[in-house]
This record gives sequence, C-alpha cells and structure tokens, in this order.
Amino acid sequence: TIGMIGVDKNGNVATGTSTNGASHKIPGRVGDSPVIGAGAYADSSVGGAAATGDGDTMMRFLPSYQAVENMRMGADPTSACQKAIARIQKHVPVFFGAIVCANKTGSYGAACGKAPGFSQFHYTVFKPGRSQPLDEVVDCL
Amino acid sequence: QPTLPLVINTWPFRSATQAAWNVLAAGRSALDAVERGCTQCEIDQCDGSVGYGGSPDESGETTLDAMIMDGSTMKAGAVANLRRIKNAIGVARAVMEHTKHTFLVGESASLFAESMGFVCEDLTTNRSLSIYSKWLEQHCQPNFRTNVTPDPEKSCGPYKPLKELKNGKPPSLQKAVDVHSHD
Repeated sequence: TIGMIGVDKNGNVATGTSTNGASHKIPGRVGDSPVIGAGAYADSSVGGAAATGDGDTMMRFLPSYQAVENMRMGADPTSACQKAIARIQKHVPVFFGAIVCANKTGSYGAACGKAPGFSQFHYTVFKPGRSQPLDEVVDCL
Repeated sequence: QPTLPLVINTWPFRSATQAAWNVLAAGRSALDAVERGCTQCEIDQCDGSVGYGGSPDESGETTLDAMIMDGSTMKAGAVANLRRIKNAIGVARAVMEHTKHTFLVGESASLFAESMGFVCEDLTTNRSLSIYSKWLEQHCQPNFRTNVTPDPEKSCGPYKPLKELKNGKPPSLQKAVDVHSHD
C-alpha cells in the first residue's frame, strides 16, 4: 500500500492511497486504505496523515483523522502520529501499523507500532533543497 | 531554506515520491501530485502491495482500493474492490470530480470506470497466479476465516459457520502479524 501526503507551496494539502489489500483476503474485503480518515485524511487548515499496515485493525480507529485532529490541537507531526498509534495499542497491544503526518507548514513525522518482524518503519520524503527523495526511518513504539 | 512544497509517503517507494515531487515542482496542485505519485506506484506495482498482479484474494483475483482527498475543499473520492482497472487512484479522482458521491465499490465501480474511459484489462499476472497456487498448496494458509467448519487453520473451503462461537466469544482483536501483506 502507498499512502501519500502532498503539500504545495501555498500550504494546500492533499492525500491519497492505493493498494491491492491483504493477500488471501475473503473476496469483498476492504481495508482502511480507501476509507476517509482511516487510510488518509487531509485538511489544509492543519495538515495531512496517511496510514499503512493491518487495515482490518486500523480502520476501526480512524488513525489518520485522529492524527490530523491531534495536530489541530497543537501536536507536532511526530507526536500526532505517535498518539494515533498509541490509541490503537491501548486496545490491540501488538498490531502491525504505521502512519506519516505532515502539517501545512512543511514539518513532518511518522510513528509505528512494534510487532514481530516490524521494529522500524521506512518512509520517503521530498522537500526543498533535495535533489532526490530522502529515505527516513523511525523506531516503532 | 523554505519548507514547502513537500511530499511524504509510506514505505521506501522512491519513484512515487519523485513523480509527485515533479508535479509540485512544475507548479501544479497537491491533488495532482498525490494522484501522480500513487499512479506511479500502481505502474511500478510497489513491493507487490500496490497495483495489478498482487495480493490475490481467496479466489485468486486481484482487486484494487484507492482514495484521494483535497484538504482545501474537503472533496474526496474513493473506490474499493475495483476489478479489471489498473489505475485505481485515477478512478478515485474521477469519483471525486465526476460524481456527487464519495465512494464506489465492486463491479459497479468498474463499470463506472469504464464509462469514464478507463481501460478494462486483466489484473492477474504470473506472480499473482504463483502466490495463489502456493496458498492452495499450503491448504489455504494463512486464512482470515474463523468460527467456521472445516477448520480454516487446516483446510480450504467451502466453509459453513459453526453453530456456536469458539469459547463463546467473537475473534480477539489481536491477530497474527504478516508484514508483507499490508494495506
């Protein structure tokens, strides 16, 4: 799955997701990716967020909406992402998921939930001053 | 150093990031950028979890889900269980721009896509066929069914519901983790 946030030079925010879902799913099953507020969310007055991982779990908690609301209430992007992950972990201590967050001024961050075989999350950024995409990594909570 | 524009995406899908950045660098909108970036991932079949030829379902079919959202207008479009159309994010944008709805699913979403000019083609590849064949050989493991008979942890279907839930409880929220199969 890819979840992406774009912010133009005027601070307009857009988000998108695309996926082929979970392997061997029951026909008809849909995960979090196309669900607004779950797979991604955008509000140009605040910023955007996009999530990835086990969509059956994540879609119950609307983590992208949660992260944007966290930023609206003053959290920086990293903290907003962490709080969205922590909220899921309260109910599902070990789940596979991660989220990226960016605000309208260009600050960004990410967080993930630690699970067997998943202790770090890699994501990609392109920002001014770079000539190519920047690989970023965050340790999972 | 200015901090905008910015592109950020999940996973190390660099060509998608680059494609989105190129759109922003050309002075086009954030919406155009995320559509182009996600489309690139669909073309690249990013790590097998995006686009055609990946994550076959129980019947071996690949279906696609996508969503796009404009944070300035709060308009959004989404598709799920899209069959036979490769450019899922493009169809999501068409839902946003050519309907008053938000979310179309399944066969009807595919018919909508065709009517909007998207090409209809098979999403199956040798890779997805191989994944599906291997799954059948492994007695349909891993398996998302529960509280059915025959035992989904040992056998393929068809399945029927158990008369009573195991332990009298619905399935736990805690699930096995497969980091190679993600939404």
